[in-house]
Amino acid sequence: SSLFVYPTKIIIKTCGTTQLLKSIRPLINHARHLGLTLCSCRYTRGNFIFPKSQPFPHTSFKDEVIYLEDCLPSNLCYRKASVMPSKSGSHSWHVFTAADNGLMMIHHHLPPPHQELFTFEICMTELDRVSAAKFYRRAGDGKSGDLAGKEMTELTGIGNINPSALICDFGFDPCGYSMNGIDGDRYSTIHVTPEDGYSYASFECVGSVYDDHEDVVQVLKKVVQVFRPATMSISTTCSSHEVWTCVAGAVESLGLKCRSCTVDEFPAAGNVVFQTFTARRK
Amino acid sequence: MAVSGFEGFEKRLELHFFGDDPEEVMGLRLLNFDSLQQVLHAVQCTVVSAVGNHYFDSYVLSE
Repeated sequence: SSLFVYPTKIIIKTCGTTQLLKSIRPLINHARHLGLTLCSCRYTRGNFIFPKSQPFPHTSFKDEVIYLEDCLPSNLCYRKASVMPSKSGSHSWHVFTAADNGLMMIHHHLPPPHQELFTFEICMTELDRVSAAKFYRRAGDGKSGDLAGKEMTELTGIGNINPSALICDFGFDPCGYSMNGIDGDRYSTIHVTPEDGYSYASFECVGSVYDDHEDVVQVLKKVVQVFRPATMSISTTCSSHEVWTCVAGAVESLGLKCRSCTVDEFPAAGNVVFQTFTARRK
Repeated sequence: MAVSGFEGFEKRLELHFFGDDPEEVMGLRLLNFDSLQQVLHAVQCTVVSAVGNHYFDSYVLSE
């Protein structure tokens, strides 16, 4: 799991049975003491593998939306919740956004660079077993989580995804891995659950629509090569339509086939494009 | 019913704020570690590693 704190933005991403939405009220309160007011909120997730294990308010998307609606101040009046489907019923993308009037004005009336950023949220399942095995620690290795993480970063090639990034990594005992990459004002993050039967890895990064698209393609390719998943979804949040168009080409060149593509528009967040892929071998 | 394993799929939350004081450039980065821990306690995780730069702070969390 990861937390990123910018001067006016917080991103928190947690897995397992964590109760992420319970962070909203304390964060709003702490921010208020610093003279900061909430102006937008975006909550996203895929389909849980074990939905019945999730505690309230994560018991269903409906419960999550009710909880969000209740937590958020009334100035965030532009709200939308949507479940973006795929051809496979087991993969869908859950999105809730809320924004205040001021942010909506900015989003609609100001030119770039205010609308230049995009976010990739990538979820991968059925990881290649050889690749997944690299995220296990040897029993009683006596290493710290920091050292184990560093070794996993090197062994798997994760360190080469963005060689300019400063990496903060952690290897869990007996298995599992988390990494945050920081490169100037941009973050990236990877989380891995390697256990056979419910193996999972995620990759998330931000970029600019003005970045060289070939660099974006190379990053996507490196991520796929690290995990070699049988199933993958990529959610791209961006105001521009250009970025996501290079995604399918990059991923398909590595043996995955695009099975579905869904687009929806959200207040102040822009377009969310949800693409799913499965390995051709399936 | 299948026995539950560790849930890999994450929940992700992004919050944006605006400030009254345009001179204040650190904003949320002024939140002290105890305040962050209090927030993370509500979520049920803790900080296991941290790093920051000129632009932002990054924390790897348990779970």
